[in-house]
Amino acid sequence: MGKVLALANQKGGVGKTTAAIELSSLAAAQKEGSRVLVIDLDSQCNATAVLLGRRDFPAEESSFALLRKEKLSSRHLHPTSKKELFVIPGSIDLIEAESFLLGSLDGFFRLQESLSPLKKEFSLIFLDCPPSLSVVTINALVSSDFLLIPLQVSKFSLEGLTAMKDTVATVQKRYNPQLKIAGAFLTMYDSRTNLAQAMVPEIRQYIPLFKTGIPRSVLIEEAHLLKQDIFSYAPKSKVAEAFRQLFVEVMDAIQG
Amino acid sequence: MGKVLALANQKGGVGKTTAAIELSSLAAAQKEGSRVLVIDLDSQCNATAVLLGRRDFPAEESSFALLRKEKLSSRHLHPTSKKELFVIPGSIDLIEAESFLLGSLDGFFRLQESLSPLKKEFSLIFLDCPPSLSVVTINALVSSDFLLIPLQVSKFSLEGLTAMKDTVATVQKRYNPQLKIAGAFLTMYDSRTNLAQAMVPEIRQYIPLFKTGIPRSVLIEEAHLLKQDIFSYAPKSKVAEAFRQLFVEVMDAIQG
Ligand SMILES: Nc1ncnc2c1ncn2[C@@H]1O[C@H](COP(=O)(O)OP(=O)(O)OP(=O)(O)O)[C@@H](O)[C@H]1O
Ligand SMILES: Nc1ncnc2c1ncn2[C@@H]1O[C@H](COP(=O)(O)OP(=O)(O)OP(=O)(O)O)[C@@H](O)[C@H]1O
Ligand SMILES: [Mg+2]
Ligand SMILES: [Mg+2]
Repeated sequence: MGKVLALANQKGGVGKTTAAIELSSLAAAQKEGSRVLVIDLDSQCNATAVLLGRRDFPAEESSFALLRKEKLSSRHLHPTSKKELFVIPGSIDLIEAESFLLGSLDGFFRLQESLSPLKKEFSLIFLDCPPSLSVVTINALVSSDFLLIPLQVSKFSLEGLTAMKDTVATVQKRYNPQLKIAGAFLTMYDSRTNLAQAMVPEIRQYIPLFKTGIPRSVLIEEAHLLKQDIFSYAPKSKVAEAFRQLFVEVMDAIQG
Repeated sequence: MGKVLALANQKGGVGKTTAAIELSSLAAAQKEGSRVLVIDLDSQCNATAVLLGRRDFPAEESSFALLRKEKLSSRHLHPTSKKELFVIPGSIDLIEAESFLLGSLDGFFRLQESLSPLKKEFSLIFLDCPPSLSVVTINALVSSDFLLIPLQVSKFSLEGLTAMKDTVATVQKRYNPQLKIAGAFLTMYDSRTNLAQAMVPEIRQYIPLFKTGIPRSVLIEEAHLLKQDIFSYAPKSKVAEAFRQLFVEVMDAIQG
């Protein structure tokens, strides 16, 4: 059975989408025949734009349809340039998901419903979440085996952790007891600053933190612009190497 | 009558809160007796944490109460260390605002209702918005005279502009004809990169862009950690100077 991994943090701009793109690309390159899926749950459709090259998928071919209880079919699963990597795109209509999910009895379980058949087809499923603790993000947490939290060394990013941990505790208690926090990882990270040296030990006491930090690099922005993952765009770069190391750590944590 | 200025962009982490903190601090230092207000509309309460030194305000003293139609009173207006600067704090309960606002006939107008008496007391009111085009952000746009859009030079940040412009057009047509886009400004900006040189001309064609770009500086993170604005923490820094220049440009644009 495939594992489901949510990238979530209600703090905006911490690197959720970037991690979903890079880690899924690495996963898809691991083993012939072992398929990987990315589900874009953000109305911004950033992961969709990079992995599928466009963002204008109709709602009925997107993750919006799954939240609407439409029956999952091959029209939702879009192939990418990588043989083993598929994407269920986001849609601008996801902005409206909040209102129909809030109004329904099974609003928190819609995504989980659609994911069960997919876990047989895909070895890893990455969920890219919007920057909020909205019902869409709750759907992701209810459907996930593991939560991966991208984190910047910043007051605002750290202050959000309490609300995230509380939300996870409630989801575990009420809806999905198997959900585990795989850990947090530092993004756009510069270990040399005083800020980092002062704050990182404090973070470690608060949440399990992967050893590998992802450095800031303009190559990431350039790769996004060219709709490429970092391994195609700058395979020998430090940031590509950091994502490879993080991937090994994450796989260890979730295979355990 | 005071002017209302919304800092909004559904792309996360582009510098909305930072701009609200820095520009409001500058505004409050302008003229004796000319009061300035910041309203934190984000459940993350980042602006609240820096300007008021804590984030645990009860819902009935926060912006949540205004969205709940509670009558505005002095218990919502919290003084800061600066004589002329006041804050209506955010609250974690804002996460729930979406559900009751969506369900009500006047859901889009709640904030505007509370703001009309405040425009007589304050010369400038800054609204710090969450990273989404949710009903809370719509409340801010419906209540505002001007929209200020912080923008990073990045594919994801730019792609969000279309949805933002569409939302503004709808708000102008249906709810608030006086809403104007004062302009966008570049944050965490390095003009020397190839990326910037390639993208900035394209941005200018798409949206009015202030001349002043705000450079990236770790001093901003450090100031936030110490709950200070950049002018108290590092008054001679390049980033403090950039915010001063941006402030002059913004004031020109909205006084016109
Ligand atoms: N290691 C990195 N180095 C440089 N830039 C990065 C890095 N990781 C992410 N970025 C850039 O930082 C910005 C934020 O990253 P990203 O969009 O992945 O975060 P997010 O958490 O998904 O944002 P949102 O909350 O809006 O969904 C993007 O412009 C992205 O290209
Ligand atoms: N000029 C700058 N230089 C360096 N860091 C900055 C700068 N401006 C903002 N930051 C940092 O970048 C991060 C994002 O900024 P900020 O939180 O203000 O953005 P935001 O748009 O309000 O985010 P959100 O979408 O989560 O509300 C914060 O950690 C902040 O301290
Ligand atoms: Mg994202
Ligand atoms: Mg903010």
